[in-house]
Amino acid sequence: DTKIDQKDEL
Amino acid sequence: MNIFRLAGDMTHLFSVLVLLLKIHTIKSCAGISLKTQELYALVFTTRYLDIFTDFISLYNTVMKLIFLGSSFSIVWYIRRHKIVRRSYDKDQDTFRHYFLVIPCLVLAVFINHKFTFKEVMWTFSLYLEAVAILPQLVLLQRTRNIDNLTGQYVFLLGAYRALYILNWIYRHFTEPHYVHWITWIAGVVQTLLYADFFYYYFQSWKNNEKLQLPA
Repeated sequence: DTKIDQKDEL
Repeated sequence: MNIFRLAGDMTHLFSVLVLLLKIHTIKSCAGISLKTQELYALVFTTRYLDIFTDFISLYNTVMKLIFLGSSFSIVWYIRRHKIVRRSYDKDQDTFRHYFLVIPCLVLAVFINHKFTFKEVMWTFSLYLEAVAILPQLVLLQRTRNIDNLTGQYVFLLGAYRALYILNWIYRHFTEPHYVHWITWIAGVVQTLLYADFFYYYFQSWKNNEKLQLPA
């Protein structure tokens, strides 16, 4: 599942 | 965390602190668009819905709290502070919020990565952040005078997103992590919106004259 690890950004 | 992202976060942090400090020390918000500040408070609120559910790092949480706290206190100062509110130019700051909020909301409902509440809210915050500066740029063009701090504030805001684009490029090449196209587009649109301001900002800085935006 392509966890949107974008969320580690502000 | 790469240098571009850290520089971007620090620039962003610095921009809101410059603004908060300006309003707090000279007790004036002349030239500041309340509409833009309220839109930013909405951006942070819808962007950081997961602040209490997903812990990423102490840095991440602290920065989110600072951005939320500073944006809401700026709105409070301009709306409620008995001295600051007098310098708010409500006749000039007439940009309608919903002209920006509604289209961003509709867009987020139709164009997102996952149709869940949190994901739509996060996408909405990306779209809204890209256009939130418009009321401020309109106000600057109307009042035609930009005091240094406001000019620096807008410049730092634009610079932070430009640094984030470098961060996405860097992460795209160095990590399996790939930046989703929505983030790319919203980030590029946002930076382009500042481009004309950047142009005039550099012109005025180079010619060492007062910053004037064309009507």
